[in-house]
Amino acid sequence: MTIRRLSVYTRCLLQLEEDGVKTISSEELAERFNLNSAQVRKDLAYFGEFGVRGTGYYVSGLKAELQKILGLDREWQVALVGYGNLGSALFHYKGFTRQGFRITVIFDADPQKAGRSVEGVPILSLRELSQEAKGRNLQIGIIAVPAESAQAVAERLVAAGVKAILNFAPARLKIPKDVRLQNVDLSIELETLSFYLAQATR
Amino acid sequence: MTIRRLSVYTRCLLQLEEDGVKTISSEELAERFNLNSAQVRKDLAYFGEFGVRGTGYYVSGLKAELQKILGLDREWQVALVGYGNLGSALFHYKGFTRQGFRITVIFDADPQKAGRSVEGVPILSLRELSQEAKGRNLQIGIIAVPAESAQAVAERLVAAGVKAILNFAPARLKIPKDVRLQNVDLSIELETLSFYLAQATR
Ligand SMILES: NC(=O)c1ccc[n+]([C@@H]2O[C@H](COP(=O)([O-])OP(=O)(O)OC[C@H]3O[C@@H](n4cnc5c(N)ncnc54)[C@H](O)[C@@H]3O)[C@@H](O)[C@H]2O)c1
Ligand SMILES: NC(=O)c1ccc[n+]([C@@H]2O[C@H](COP(=O)([O-])OP(=O)(O)OC[C@H]3O[C@@H](n4cnc5c(N)ncnc54)[C@H](O)[C@@H]3O)[C@@H](O)[C@H]2O)c1
Repeated sequence: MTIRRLSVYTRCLLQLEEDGVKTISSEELAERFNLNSAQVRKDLAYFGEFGVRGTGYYVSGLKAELQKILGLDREWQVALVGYGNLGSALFHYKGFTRQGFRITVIFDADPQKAGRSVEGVPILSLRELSQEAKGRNLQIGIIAVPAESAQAVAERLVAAGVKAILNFAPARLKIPKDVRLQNVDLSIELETLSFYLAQATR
Repeated sequence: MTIRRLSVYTRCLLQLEEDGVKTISSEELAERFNLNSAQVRKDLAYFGEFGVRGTGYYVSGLKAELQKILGLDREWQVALVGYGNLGSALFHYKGFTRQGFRITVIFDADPQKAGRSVEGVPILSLRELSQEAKGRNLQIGIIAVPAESAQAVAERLVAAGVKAILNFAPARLKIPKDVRLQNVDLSIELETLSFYLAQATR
């Protein structure tokens, strides 16, 4: 949960930078972006050296530091498996490239799709995954296939040397401890809304 | 951030229930699901009445209580605006219906799409939004349109009486204080991975 907070602070600092703000205190940051001020103070106290006594933190310096900690000061080569509705929305989403995540190869089991390419990125059949991975230094894999294929896809990604997997398929994946797994369930985003709507009717 | 933790605990308890576990301590819950045990203990202490001294919490009872707090003990009518790649992936995702979020109407500006229907759910033109909303008691809106259309879509949803918006478009939306807004940026999910990969190389 803490990593997610660092991502949220980075985006807030980016907005402040765009708005020309040079320094900010943790109280002001919490106030402007509707965050828990005790939590912000505790989290940012860790970065004391980017703070100026009495006026707060240097926006640009703190942002750059948080981006370094999040590994956003470099580019990551990403393999996308599954070029259906979700996969194509993820591929075209400019937010990934902006943060340094470059989808450089796509794999799909559909023979109609494999063999094509999108914006210069090849769509290959899954069989070619281990061969391709060697030459491409793939670090991250995104799984956007149906639930019943997800475990097999995860095993191929691990065998190909991928060290981190972002999984959208609703399936419990079993992968080795040294590979980092992040599961996404977008209904959790809707639950942050139903929580407030339910509170309003109490 | 706290709401998200409740969602995560609900999913953990659901898995435990599926695995036939009747009671669990906060330490065991943290251990099994790789969570921060001090945080779990603090969060769950709040739900003391579902705990049994010395053996932990009743899995089913606690799960039901968390679902009630999250507003998952009822159904929510959801309007989806934008039936492109992302919109169609969200529409077909079974995770929404399972949690009680039912997309009952879709709006799209494309004349090729408006007038059709998918699995019995009509795709209407945006002009029909305010008319439709009156009859359907729409509580939540999902925005899956390009960034440049997102603000106009948000205003139409607010005018139609929607009280909560889930926004995927990369745009800063200005909406009234009494409407709850949740922005999604899936690159944050990738950042939880790059954080670990960057740590490994330090
Ligand atoms: N986690 C979430 O919040 C969330 C949200 C939406 C969708 N989803 C999930 O994402 C997945 C994709 O959804 P979609 O709407 O894009 O489905 P889709 O059917 O449009 O796309 C699936 C794609 O995967 C390909 N595929 C199937 N089996 C494969 C395999 N073994 N190897 C490689 N490619 C394979 C298909 O050819 C197709 O192109 C589903 O599992 C869905 O449940 C999750
Ligand atoms: N937040 C994230 O993590 C994330 C991830 C992927 C995509 N996205 C964003 O989601 C949005 C949709 O992406 P996509 O890949 O589905 O795009 P898409 O082009 O496939 O779909 C957009 C749909 O919106 C419709 N539309 C356009 N203007 C409209 C309007 N004014 N009113 C109603 N409908 C309108 C189009 O007809 C089309 O059907 C984009 O803004 C994209 O940047 C966000």
